[in-house]
Amino acid sequence: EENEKPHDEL
Amino acid sequence: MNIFRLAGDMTHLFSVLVLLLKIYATKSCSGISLKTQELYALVFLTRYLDLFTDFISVYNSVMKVVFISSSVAIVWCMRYHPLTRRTYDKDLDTFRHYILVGVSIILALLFHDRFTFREVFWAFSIYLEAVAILPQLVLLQRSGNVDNLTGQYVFFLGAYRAFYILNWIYRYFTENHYSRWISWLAGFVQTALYADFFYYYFVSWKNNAKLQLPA
Repeated sequence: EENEKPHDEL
Repeated sequence: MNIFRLAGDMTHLFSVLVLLLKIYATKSCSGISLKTQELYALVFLTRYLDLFTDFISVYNSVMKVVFISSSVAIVWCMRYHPLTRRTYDKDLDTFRHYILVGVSIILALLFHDRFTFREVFWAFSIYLEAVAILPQLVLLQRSGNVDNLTGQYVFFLGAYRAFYILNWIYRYFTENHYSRWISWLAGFVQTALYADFFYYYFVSWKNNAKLQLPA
């Protein structure tokens, strides 16, 4: 399972 | 980073600076809704939980710190600062904002990307941000007259999410980046809530007249 993607927007 | 995203971040930053300037220069927070400011503080505190776990860029971290600290500072000025707290229009600011918090919690528990602590809080912050301006809009409508800086604050705050929508469209076509549908939907709701305000803002700007909202 893919890792949690970080949120790159504010 | 594309031009739309940068424009969105800058209008967001500008709105905060205009608000701080208004409070500092006029020593007054009349026309500003404490309810909306408290909701924004909550939005940023719950969205930026990743500040210490994920490093994206210096720009990203600095902006997060700016948004958290400025929103907390504004709430402090309105609640506790001896000079400015008396200028707060408490009697006009009666929107039951805890309802917005409750609905956002329920929505976040039902609709999220993943059922993890961070993702549920992230979704909560997106839903809450979409409606956080409502107490402010109600307060402006009630007081009728809107001073210049307050009008500009709301205008820039509304423009910010509109630029973010353009940024998502741009990223969709150029990077094949698929922004989460949660952001799309909430972003549209958030921008649509300003439609009325934008209309009167442009009319007053075109006529070079003071911004007035109809009762």
